[in-house]
Amino acid sequence: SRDVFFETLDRVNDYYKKFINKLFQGGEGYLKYNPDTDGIEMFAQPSGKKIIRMEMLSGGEKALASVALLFALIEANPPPFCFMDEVDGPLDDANLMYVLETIKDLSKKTQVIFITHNRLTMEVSGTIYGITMEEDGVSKVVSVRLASF
Amino acid sequence: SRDVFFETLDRVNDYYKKFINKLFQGGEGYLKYNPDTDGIEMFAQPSGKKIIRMEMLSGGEKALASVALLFALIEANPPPFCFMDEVDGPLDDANLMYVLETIKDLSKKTQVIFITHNRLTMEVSGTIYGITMEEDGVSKVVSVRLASF
Amino acid sequence: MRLVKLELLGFKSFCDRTVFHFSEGITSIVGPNGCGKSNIIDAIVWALGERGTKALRIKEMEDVIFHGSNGRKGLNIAEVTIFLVDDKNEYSIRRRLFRDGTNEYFLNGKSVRLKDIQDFFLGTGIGLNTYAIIEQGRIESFVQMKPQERKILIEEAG
Amino acid sequence: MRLVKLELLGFKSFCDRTVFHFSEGITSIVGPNGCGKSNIIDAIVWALGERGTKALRIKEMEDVIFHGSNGRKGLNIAEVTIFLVDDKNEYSIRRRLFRDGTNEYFLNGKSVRLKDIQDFFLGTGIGLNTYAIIEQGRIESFVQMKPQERKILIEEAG
Ligand SMILES: Nc1ncnc2c1ncn2[C@@H]1O[C@H](COP(=O)(O)OP(=O)(O)OP(=O)(O)O)[C@@H](O)[C@H]1O
Ligand SMILES: Nc1ncnc2c1ncn2[C@@H]1O[C@H](COP(=O)(O)OP(=O)(O)OP(=O)(O)O)[C@@H](O)[C@H]1O
Ligand SMILES: [Mg+2]
Ligand SMILES: [Mg+2]
Repeated sequence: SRDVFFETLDRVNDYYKKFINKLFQGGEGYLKYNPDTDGIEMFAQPSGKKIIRMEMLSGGEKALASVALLFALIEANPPPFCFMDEVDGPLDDANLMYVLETIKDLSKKTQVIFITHNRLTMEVSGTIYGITMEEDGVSKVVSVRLASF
Repeated sequence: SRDVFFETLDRVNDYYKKFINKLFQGGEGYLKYNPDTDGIEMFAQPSGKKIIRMEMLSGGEKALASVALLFALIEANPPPFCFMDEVDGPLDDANLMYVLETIKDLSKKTQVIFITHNRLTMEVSGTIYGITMEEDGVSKVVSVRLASF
Repeated sequence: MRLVKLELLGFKSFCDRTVFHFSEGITSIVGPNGCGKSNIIDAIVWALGERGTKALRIKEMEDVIFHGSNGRKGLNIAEVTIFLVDDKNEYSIRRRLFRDGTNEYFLNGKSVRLKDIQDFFLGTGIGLNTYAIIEQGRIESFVQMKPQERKILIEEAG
Repeated sequence: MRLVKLELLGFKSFCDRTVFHFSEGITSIVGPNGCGKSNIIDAIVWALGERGTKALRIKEMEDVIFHGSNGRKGLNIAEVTIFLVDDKNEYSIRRRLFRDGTNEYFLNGKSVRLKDIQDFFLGTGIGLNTYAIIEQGRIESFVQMKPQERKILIEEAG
């Protein structure tokens, strides 16, 4: 029903603001219902910048804004699992560390699985599965590392 | 004219085969004119695999095939410069090294400029420009490193 | 509810039976280009009932079945099973496809329709418009999607 | 022909005059997310005559002019100059845009039309369909483009 929708939007928007503030170190953002499109507008502005339109954001800034919305949805309604395939690609090391710090908290609410080439992402993982194709064309799991905590 | 086009296609195709073989360590590929679409079909197959359609290739394999075509075009007609913005993103370290080795040769024919977050790419560069926004919203060039060869 | 195990058999490049156990905390899947990492995500999306070929990077549904390589013949069946637990129970979702096109879904070992699988996940955020799976190269999609598509995501979180 | 220098003034986030010298060998441009790296590529593409807003990540042409920040007022002009050399000569290509919409092109300091710039680059592989510039996130474009678009690339190399 409409009431449930707007109540959910409020909750997701609150979380979105929180994550934009954290990931952009003081940035601002919001989600807004637009009756003309019956859709949701999304806005994000890194601290110290003047963003007129979302198109102006850089590749990494767009990835961070997307991640902030993903985290807000997870916080509002934690799914049984969350898969992220090379989301760390466009991020520089400093921004990736903020994302990974936030993921550590979220992984208490949902099973987080990354696919990555990045060493920093591997270092925060409790389990690492290595996949190879030693035999042409056939995927095998080669090794599992369990981090010692 | 049509003759010039097919002569150019032959040259680019020969180079494309050479670069696919090198970047996919024994892979095969070709470019083919398709009269139905009046366009050029592109094919690449990593060694030991059976690729029925280009859609099946992985993200990194698609990036490598694209790079092979880019290198073939550069070899056939070296432009005054070549800019590549984070093309190393989807590549694993081993494939990136093959690409960087090839770029070293090509950079004798054209001025190669990378935008990157990857240490391996920085290490093969003669000049590194660092960009920052110490003053909010204003880009500045902070440092230039000239590699000692 | 939490994901605890995933089993692939004959799905894309996973010719042999392959099992992944997921324990608490963060899991990373690593490996060279083309080794089969993204195929694991395709397996999850497929087991949840995905029938769109573009999202699965295929042309026909049979393309998910291992089609052979230098040393191996192609198979005639692909099967993916997802195991979940909550405080009280264990659950399993399975999808199976034969080369002749027969498509089967199982919930806790019992043959069901796709609709039963979708009802099972109702309200968990996992559905065909799920926000919980970010495929390769799609991280910027939340920023680039149309406002109406973003509304569907918010509805999934309700 | 080789690129030897690039000068930006008031172009996107490059408010102050910024000069890049390019010597033989490979050059890398590095820096944190959002610092202005891809804006440098936009500057090159714009100076070569690009008038499409999507390729430049803008909505109107005036969006390329520095629009101000916390400590700085917006400017009213954007200017980019590309310096090239070959065995015999030096060349410079310049594009300038004023906030009132006036758009100027210069070739070796002389005011020219865009067509003169395009004629200058004819046969070098640098044109509006150039293969020599790979923008961010577009590396897979050669594989994903339509066959007719790929044909245009081959023609540029002729
Ligand atoms: N039905 C199938 N049978 C056998 N192999 C298949 C099948 N479908 C896809 N493949 C193979 O799977 C490979 C792609 O795997 P995938 O996309 O998972 O790689 P990846 O590990 O994600 O690589 P990257 O790091 O480049 O993204 C392709 O090389 C393709 O040949
Ligand atoms: N006309 C303008 N005036 C001032 N700033 C602008 C203008 N146009 C774009 N920008 C700013 O430039 C920034 C984007 O820069 P750019 O895309 O070059 O980043 P980048 O270094 O490539 O980052 P990434 O590593 O994330 O790709 C945006 O944050 C935007 O605010
Ligand atoms: Mg992949
Ligand atoms: Mg960029």
